[in-house]
Amino acid sequence: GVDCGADSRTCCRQEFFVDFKEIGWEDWIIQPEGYHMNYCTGLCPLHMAGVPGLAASFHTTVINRIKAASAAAAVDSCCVPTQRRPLSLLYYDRDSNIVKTDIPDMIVDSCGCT
Amino acid sequence: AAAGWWCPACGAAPGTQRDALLALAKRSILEKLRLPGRPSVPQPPGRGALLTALRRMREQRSDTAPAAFPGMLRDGPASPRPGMGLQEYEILSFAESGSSTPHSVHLHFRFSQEVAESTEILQATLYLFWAAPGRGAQPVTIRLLQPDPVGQNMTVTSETRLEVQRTGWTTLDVGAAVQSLFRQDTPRLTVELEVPEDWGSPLPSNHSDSHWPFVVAQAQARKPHRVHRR
Repeated sequence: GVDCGADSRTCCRQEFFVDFKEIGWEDWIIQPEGYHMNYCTGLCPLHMAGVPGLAASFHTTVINRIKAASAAAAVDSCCVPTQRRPLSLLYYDRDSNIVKTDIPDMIVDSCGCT
Repeated sequence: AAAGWWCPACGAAPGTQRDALLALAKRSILEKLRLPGRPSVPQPPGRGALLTALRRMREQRSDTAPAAFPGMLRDGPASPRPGMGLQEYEILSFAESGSSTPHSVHLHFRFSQEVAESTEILQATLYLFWAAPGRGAQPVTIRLLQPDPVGQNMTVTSETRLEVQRTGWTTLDVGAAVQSLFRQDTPRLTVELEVPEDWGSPLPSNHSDSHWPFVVAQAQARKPHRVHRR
């Protein structure tokens, strides 16, 4: 997958860090200090459809060029997470118990086109 | 927008976009923790009690699976366990002292409704420290109580008698008791400790004492209810 740059237009992963201190949650969330709420954004031109991430090899590039040239039935393709991991939280619940849990699929590691 | 759905952060001014994303992050975390809102400011346990509890847990499980509390928090999930894929919880609950007599005391352990409603207990262990006065074995009794469904009293669901030989920690499996109270409106485990008359209080002097009783529970999200069609 590709991380978004300042002027990225095609499908990429936008980093977005939520600092728990900034939102006033540092008193009940013990660890970690924040949450990487990355998200996928950007266009998925036709020739990138179905390729998770960007062209990573000469072979993929050639296939992309053929697709673009063929301009088959124009179908929509979306920029979506292709790899995610859990968010491990250690927090105080309403009874001041200490709870640790791994919330699945909360952090986006990479994006690609459907 | 073309598809008619509203993107909370698209096209908005950077400041508004950031606020929308922060609100989205809060809502997403609270939903996944099944919390109606952020908990009120907690009353953290004493540092001594917390460090002792974490050390006891690590000793207790160093031979099985890596502990799952601070110092062990890692980016990814803990080592694979049975039922991997379902969200798991580790809960550390410190006792609240209840009614007492010169040689017995009630301890209360509260569990949050949100966790109790959506999980099932895999195991739960009660940790008790005995400051034995040291004159040979002393008989102590540990009773697990539950509110009587019809009356105001408490009913004894289990009773364990121990011979305490010397000062030190004792553990007791309370998994079944915690599992059954998870199905109640107020998931609260009450433990009664009774010691010989001349022993004095079975509890350390105050909450922050590093020998304060606690319960460690492992819970797992209930399997989603699947309807099989034939």
